[in-house]
Amino acid sequence: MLEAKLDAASQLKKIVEAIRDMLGECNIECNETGLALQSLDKSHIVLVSLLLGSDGFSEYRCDRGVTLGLNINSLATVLRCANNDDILTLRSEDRANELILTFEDSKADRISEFNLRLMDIDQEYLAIPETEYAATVVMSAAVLQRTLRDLSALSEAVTIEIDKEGIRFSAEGDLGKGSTHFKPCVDMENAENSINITLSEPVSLSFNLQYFSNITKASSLSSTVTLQMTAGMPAQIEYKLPSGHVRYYFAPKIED
Amino acid sequence: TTQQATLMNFFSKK
Repeated sequence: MLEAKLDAASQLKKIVEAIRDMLGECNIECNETGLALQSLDKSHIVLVSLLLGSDGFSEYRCDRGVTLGLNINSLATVLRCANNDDILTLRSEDRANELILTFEDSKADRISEFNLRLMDIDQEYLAIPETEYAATVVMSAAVLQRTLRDLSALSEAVTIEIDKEGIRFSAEGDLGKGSTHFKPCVDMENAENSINITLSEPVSLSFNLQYFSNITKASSLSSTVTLQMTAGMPAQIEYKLPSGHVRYYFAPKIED
Repeated sequence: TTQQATLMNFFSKK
């Protein structure tokens, strides 16, 4: 059985809110190391891989593997009934068909309980190959989100070029074209505004900006984002969590 | 022109 407690419901609420627009029915695999979710978005252009390590919970017990088949939007709806600073407990018996969520306020004089019906979801799993990425960029999550939002005014696609000079985001459409270039830099005051580039060879890939804007909704989860790219492969975009990550594998647009 | 790939073009099913 699973019993997992978070000191603040907001930790789970904001993660579910960040990924809910892309996903539908998915399985959350729970075991002694934590909760893991891997799911393709409806268009199969983005794969979301979420890991919430057991040490991120104030109490965690999962003696036998439990699979929680649910619709992520239903989970988001139930989580909306929790205050951000409520103590949140997830509980599910082995082979149960429901997930019990309880929300307690810190003075423990109000407790809500919701039972979310679980489903059997036969989901296709993709094997994610270990990839040597030619380029790794660590930058501010908010700056990435803002840069992509600006370019989405010009086009539905962005080209990202990474070389030793820096990283360039460019877009071209009927209106015209635009680009933003960032040099590698270290910001001593607030580190998250640094741009750190590790490069084994230059790389350039193009991506759909609508899907990218869904991905950058995770900017609320982490101050920095790690972009990893290599020619002809999906990009890996990672937002680190206190004890885990939200990782996206994003298929590029390819010259036909 | 470019066309949008899907992850099935790169990742194999388990």
